[in-house]
Amino acid sequence: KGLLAANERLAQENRSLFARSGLFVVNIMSGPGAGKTTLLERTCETLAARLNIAVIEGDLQTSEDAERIAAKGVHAVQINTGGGCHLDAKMVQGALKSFDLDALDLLIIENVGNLVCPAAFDLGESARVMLLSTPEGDEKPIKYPLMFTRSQLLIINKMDLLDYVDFDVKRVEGYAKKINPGIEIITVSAKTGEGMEGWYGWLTGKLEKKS
Amino acid sequence: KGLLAANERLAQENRSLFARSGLFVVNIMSGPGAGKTTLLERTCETLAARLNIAVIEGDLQTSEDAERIAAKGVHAVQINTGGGCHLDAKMVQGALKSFDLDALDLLIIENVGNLVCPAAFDLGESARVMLLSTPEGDEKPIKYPLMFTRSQLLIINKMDLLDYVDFDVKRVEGYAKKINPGIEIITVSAKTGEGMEGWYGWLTGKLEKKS
Ligand SMILES: Nc1nc2c(ncn2[C@@H]2O[C@H](COP(=O)(O)OP(=O)(O)OP(=O)(O)O)[C@@H](O)[C@H]2O)c(=O)[nH]1
Ligand SMILES: Nc1nc2c(ncn2[C@@H]2O[C@H](COP(=O)(O)OP(=O)(O)OP(=O)(O)O)[C@@H](O)[C@H]2O)c(=O)[nH]1
Ligand SMILES: [Mg+2]
Ligand SMILES: [Mg+2]
Repeated sequence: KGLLAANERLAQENRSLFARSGLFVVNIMSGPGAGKTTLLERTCETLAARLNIAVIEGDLQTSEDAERIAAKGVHAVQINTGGGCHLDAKMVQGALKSFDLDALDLLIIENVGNLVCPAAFDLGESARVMLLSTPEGDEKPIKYPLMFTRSQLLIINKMDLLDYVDFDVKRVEGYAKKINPGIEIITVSAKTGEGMEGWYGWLTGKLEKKS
Repeated sequence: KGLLAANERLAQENRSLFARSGLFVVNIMSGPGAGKTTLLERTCETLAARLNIAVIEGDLQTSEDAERIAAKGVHAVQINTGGGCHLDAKMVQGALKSFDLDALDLLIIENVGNLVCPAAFDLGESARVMLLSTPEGDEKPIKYPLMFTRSQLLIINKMDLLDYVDFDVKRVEGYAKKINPGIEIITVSAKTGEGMEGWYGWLTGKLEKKS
């Protein structure tokens, strides 16, 4: 429909802006509260000394998430969608004006907490990363397939809660690989730090390829 | 916009169908994996002997949830939205054909797991109930206000995990009451059964008022 076509055009504009600056851009998606901001807080703590990182935050309301990132010394811009259930390429294009893209190594976009709509809107990103947290349940890949199909990396978060929830990592991996054989999967706890080196390795690997 | 107006009309048609049969209808919403189906499994186990209950399940894909309800001996119809991020009045109207509304005491509609879009679409229900689970975080009422504003009852689920997550019940209650002073709030664990009598009391109270 017209909406997606218009978004597609703006996404391509964003993509060429990023390409001109040699900038790697990640769109991070999940259901609400899966741990996107917690993952980014730790990521900024660990990588901001080595890399020039900026973050765009997307939420219906509040600037809570951008403030949490800014507290780590990283430039973060908050987009409030009002009632919109996803970020789109136009909103991101507006936010880009706040950054010097040439000076950045990595731009991370945290999308609105929603396991459905964000997967359908290209923002011009280089890669799409999604989180699934262990308390949400292990059948999500077959119930919410679009997000899993469109993501290059699936991060299973809150592994520290595994003993207290019904979550079978092998089952999630099986379901996700069935609908997206190329998806990479890592397990972490953004709270305790377990497994985060897998995420940092994935990120730096992508950055090296780019340069 | 036209979409909501068309939905409004069909919702009113549903509402008069329900009124004619004296049927109480609950629309249950939450983010993905907050525990809606688990809550309904327990509810059916406890109340189906006394009440004639039917369930409409809404998901993008699969009939997993309807099968879980049917396993409790309750008539459940599965709506698959394909990629749609919420149920609407038209989908529900189609599903009503599978039931004898005059014979029912209670119809429960489990909406698509999404903390944003379902709140905007009236289905013709008598009451809107939402779940928030403790692992999702306690600032959700201010970040996703529409769902909290539109619900009559907020069920805080997964209280059995409280010791392992960062979740302040008082903070959630404060945030929710600020944007919706009339909202009722109960805490449960759909897994262990803790607090479920508060939910049964709320439901049977509504049913008595109706008859
Ligand atoms: N136990 C545990 N809790 C976590 C972990 N990561 C995040 N949390 C908690 O999960 C809740 C939500 O975390 P956030 O990082 O705000 O989640 P989010 O995905 O950014 O949420 P939205 O932006 O609202 O979609 C908070 O209470 C965090 O403390 C983890 O690895 N383990
Ligand atoms: N610890 C704990 N886990 C729960 C509780 N309620 C549900 N769960 C678990 O949470 C996961 C999701 O539960 P569901 O009932 O399928 O959640 P849902 O809201 O119906 O999910 P969707 O229909 O996909 O939106 C499953 O692994 C359940 O076992 C609870 O009170 N405590
Ligand atoms: Mg966040
Ligand atoms: Mg369910």
